[in-house]
Amino acid sequence: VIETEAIAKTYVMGSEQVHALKSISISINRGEYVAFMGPSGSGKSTLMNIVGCLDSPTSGTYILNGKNVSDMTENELAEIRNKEIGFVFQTFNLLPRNTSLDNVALPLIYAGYSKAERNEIALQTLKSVGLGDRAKHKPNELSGGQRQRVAVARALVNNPSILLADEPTGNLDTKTSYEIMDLFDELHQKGNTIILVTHEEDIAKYAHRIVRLRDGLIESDTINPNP
Amino acid sequence: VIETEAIAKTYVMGSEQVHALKSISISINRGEYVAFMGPSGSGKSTLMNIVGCLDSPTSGTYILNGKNVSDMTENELAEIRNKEIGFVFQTFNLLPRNTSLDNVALPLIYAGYSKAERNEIALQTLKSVGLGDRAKHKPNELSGGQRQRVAVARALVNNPSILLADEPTGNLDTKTSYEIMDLFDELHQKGNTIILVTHEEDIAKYAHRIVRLRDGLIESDTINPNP
Ligand SMILES: Nc1ncnc2c1ncn2[C@@H]1O[C@H](COP(=O)(O)OP(=O)(O)OP(=O)(O)O)[C@@H](O)[C@H]1O
Ligand SMILES: Nc1ncnc2c1ncn2[C@@H]1O[C@H](COP(=O)(O)OP(=O)(O)OP(=O)(O)O)[C@@H](O)[C@H]1O
Ligand SMILES: [Mg+2]
Ligand SMILES: [Mg+2]
Repeated sequence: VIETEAIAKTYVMGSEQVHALKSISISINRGEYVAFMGPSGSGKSTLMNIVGCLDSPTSGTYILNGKNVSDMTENELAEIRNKEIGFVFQTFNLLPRNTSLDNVALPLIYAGYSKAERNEIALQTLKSVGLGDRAKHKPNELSGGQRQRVAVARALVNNPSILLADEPTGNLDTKTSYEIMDLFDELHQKGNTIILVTHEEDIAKYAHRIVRLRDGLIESDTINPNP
Repeated sequence: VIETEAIAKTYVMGSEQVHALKSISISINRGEYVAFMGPSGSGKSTLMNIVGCLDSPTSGTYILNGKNVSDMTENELAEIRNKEIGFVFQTFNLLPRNTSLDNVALPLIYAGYSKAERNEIALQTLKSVGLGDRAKHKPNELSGGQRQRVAVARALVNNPSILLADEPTGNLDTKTSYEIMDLFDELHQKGNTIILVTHEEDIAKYAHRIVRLRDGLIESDTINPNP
């Protein structure tokens, strides 16, 4: 479902060039569960943003569901970002002036639900991450781990066929992390594709395949025999 | 050096009350190395903000260096926050329009250094967290773990006598986390006090004492025999 060919991403800063990704060629089939690991700054979030159609590569090709992403219209891209892909951002990216409920309900607008239906589905999803009693809190009225869970709920609310989760448990205690990983397992068992970035080996073990990045390149790509 | 007596913090939201801290009485001596752990939402960041003089409790007393914090003047508090205490925020709180170098140099303004001296010290501190080559990048031009390390560098730059670090390694790979913990050890060995919030047991093991919070109360307070 995801196929990249020699993806590179270079940032130009004055006279300096930062090669965030040098050449990434990877193939991920529908229903796979892949974990990306690698040192801080190795290019994981940059790759996730390209895979999630939030950013475009400097060079290389990205084929999603058999179609070249650079040929897609703005409408097609918006549809993919809102209905097909669920994205948990490393820095959450919640709307600061909206409640958790509003934040989680946002992707449902694209799915065509009424306001009452959106609030009901969003509340159920908030409960599934343990935050049913925080629906009316705004992000600055939540703990770090609560904000992270609102970001997870928002990514899951549309039952996405592709979940991209960038360090989804970095601010969570062990017990709460495992609850989140159970939700991802549920989504995966319905046949969806999960791509996870993490630097925690215990979390990476939930995946069936572990890809390690270093300095913008793939260092290794191995099967995990016991997910 | 830090003494709290029945500290409580309640947030009022409409008709609802959230008891973030119910009653915290704790005593931390100069030169101790304490780790706070506990589930997401248990009150750790709220306690850190009170200890760091960034927030005041709803009730209870906080004595810092023998003086009641609620009796301090705005000037005394500003001096403490900028010169005595180094704070690594769970959400980094970097100035978005400034470079890493500027962000790290900011606390040095209080110490009375010249601009050239501030930039030199800030650059050395950035190098100590592995980001000497990212001095000119703004926060949005950095990876998640790089932003976290800039936040750590800013907290360390003034050689604070009390370091408060709220989840300082949540976005870092293992190797980089240990480099940061080595910097904290260096600061500790000079006789300074370190208070760390973490949910990672491996990181908590660097501390000499582990205090666990649950639902706004202290659940346990134990010595770590092998830091
Ligand atoms: N401004 C606020 N208004 C209402 N409730 C708040 C506010 N700030 C924090 N809270 C609540 O206080 C409780 C404690 O928050 P705190 O940030 O101290 O938790 P924490 O232990 O640091 O959690 P985490 O591990 O997730 O960072 C949480 O349940 C949170 O929802
Ligand atoms: N807008 C930008 N301009 C310049 N350099 C950038 C920009 N965005 C990212 N970078 C650089 O690209 C590199 C890769 O960043 P990326 O965010 O993908 O890393 P990462 O693997 O997600 O790291 P982490 O584990 O710390 O989150 C980093 O070295 C970063 O400094
Ligand atoms: Mg990242
Ligand atoms: Mg916190």
